[in-house]
Amino acid sequence: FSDPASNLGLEDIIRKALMGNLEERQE
Amino acid sequence: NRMYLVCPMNTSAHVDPQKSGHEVWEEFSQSFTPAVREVVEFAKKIPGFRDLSQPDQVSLLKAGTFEVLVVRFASLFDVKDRTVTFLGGKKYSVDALRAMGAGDLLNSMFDFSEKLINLGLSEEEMSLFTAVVLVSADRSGIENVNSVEALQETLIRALRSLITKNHPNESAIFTKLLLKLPDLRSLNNMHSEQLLAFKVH
Repeated sequence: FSDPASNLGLEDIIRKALMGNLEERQE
Repeated sequence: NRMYLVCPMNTSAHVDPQKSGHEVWEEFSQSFTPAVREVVEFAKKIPGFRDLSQPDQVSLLKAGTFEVLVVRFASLFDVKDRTVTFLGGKKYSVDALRAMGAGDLLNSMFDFSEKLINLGLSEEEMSLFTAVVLVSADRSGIENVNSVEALQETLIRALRSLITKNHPNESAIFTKLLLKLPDLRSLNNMHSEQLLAFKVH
């Protein structure tokens, strides 16, 4: 339980949303 | 056997005890995930945010998303009616939420929301303040602290000039806004303690 935020998979949602337009830029 | 999920990011406060933990999470993430995505889209538009390193963007968002959501959804806490509206549209009285187990965090959220809304900020002012909130998030995970500090300073300066321009004889508003930052941090800490009791598999 060291990092409560990761309890919600927050980092995963953030990474996907941040990377979102990286994939668009690559297309 | 948890019966309630007293978090306005959920569609409603009630949890079907027959549902598995995963199903409860699925339902919660239907409203929570879009709200987090909206914070990320907002961050991308903050001048200078994308110039930070990728890991630092992730760390700031991870540390600051809760505090941005508190500001973004302050209006869910209706001080006059003493009700909280969940993202699913359901409205609950404070008493009902207390009966479900809500405690100090609920009181502090109401207190914060009331004071923020009473400042009567314009959309532009609220947006700039929200940007300051994000870049003022906890920096323990940040690699390049100097670049985050520089971005914070720029945004605070912009906030001050916007507030001074729009409220020439109410200089206290800017000070009150800065004092909201530590308030947000303590709400974040209180909320993190609640999260420790809620494990997502």
